[in-house]
Amino acid sequence: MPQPVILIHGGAGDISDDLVEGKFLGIKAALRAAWEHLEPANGKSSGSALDAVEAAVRSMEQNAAFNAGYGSSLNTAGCVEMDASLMEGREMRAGCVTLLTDVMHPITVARRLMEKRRHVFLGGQAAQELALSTGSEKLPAGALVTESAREALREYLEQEAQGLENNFASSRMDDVRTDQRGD
Amino acid sequence: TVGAVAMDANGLIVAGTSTGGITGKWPGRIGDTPLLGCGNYADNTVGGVSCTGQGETIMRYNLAQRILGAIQQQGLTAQAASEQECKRMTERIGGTGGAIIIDHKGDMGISWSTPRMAWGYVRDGIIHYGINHNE
Repeated sequence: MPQPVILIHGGAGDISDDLVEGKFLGIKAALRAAWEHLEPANGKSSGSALDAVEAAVRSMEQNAAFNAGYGSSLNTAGCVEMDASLMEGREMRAGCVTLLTDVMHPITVARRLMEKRRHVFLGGQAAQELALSTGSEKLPAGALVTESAREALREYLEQEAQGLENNFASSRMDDVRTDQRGD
Repeated sequence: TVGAVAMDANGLIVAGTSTGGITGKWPGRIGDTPLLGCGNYADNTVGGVSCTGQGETIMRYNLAQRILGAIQQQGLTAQAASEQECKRMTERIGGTGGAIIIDHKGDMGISWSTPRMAWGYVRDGIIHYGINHNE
């Protein structure tokens, strides 16, 4: 019988020292929330990887220490737009949602889409309607915005106004690679 | 971005990823997280992957698929495949990112080309976690 295991991440980048403790507390809380769904209690159940993954991600979505759900990064309009996807490896069913706003748990919306077995990927207003019609609570506009996310956006816009390079999408390699004909 | 990969006692592998994207993105911008094979993937015969980092880079490289391909075609371990493909992605495209993997045998891979990545796992009832390279 395979040995159950849950492995998680809380984001990658130039994470400053003052954020590390909050990340560690969130990582441990998410693992505790997930392990309950995996550990075979008295051999009765084989646990559920699906429930464990959803529980771990939900725990981090509601934690401001992570860039997902509450505490999400902001777009240039100062708004939260979220993406999520969930995939199981036996039948390879999946649910992918994008541009969700004002719901706490995009991973649960992705799971609802996967369970409906109709489509794999849904975005924008349709994803929003699926969220609300399958039990997600609609939060007041801006409820997912934190002060630190606002601060990060202010810094980004100041850098942009100064013409500083801060756009992930372009990279040094891109500059070198762009074909002179503009392809 | 946050992510989780799990294998249960039935051998089912599941991968899930959720994100707010990147600060200062244009309204309507979609990242790697909802794109299967880029930010998230699961196939019991190979493994499950969740990625994080610069979404434009991860999308253009197809990071999750490349890692699973290295396991399947090159016979690499989950750790070796994740290290190889995070490194190659940065060499090839210039951006950085990280990934967590559980392969079909239940072995794990944790690797990133960014300065840090917060990670953690439970296998034997004990929590293991870290954030720095070579921790």
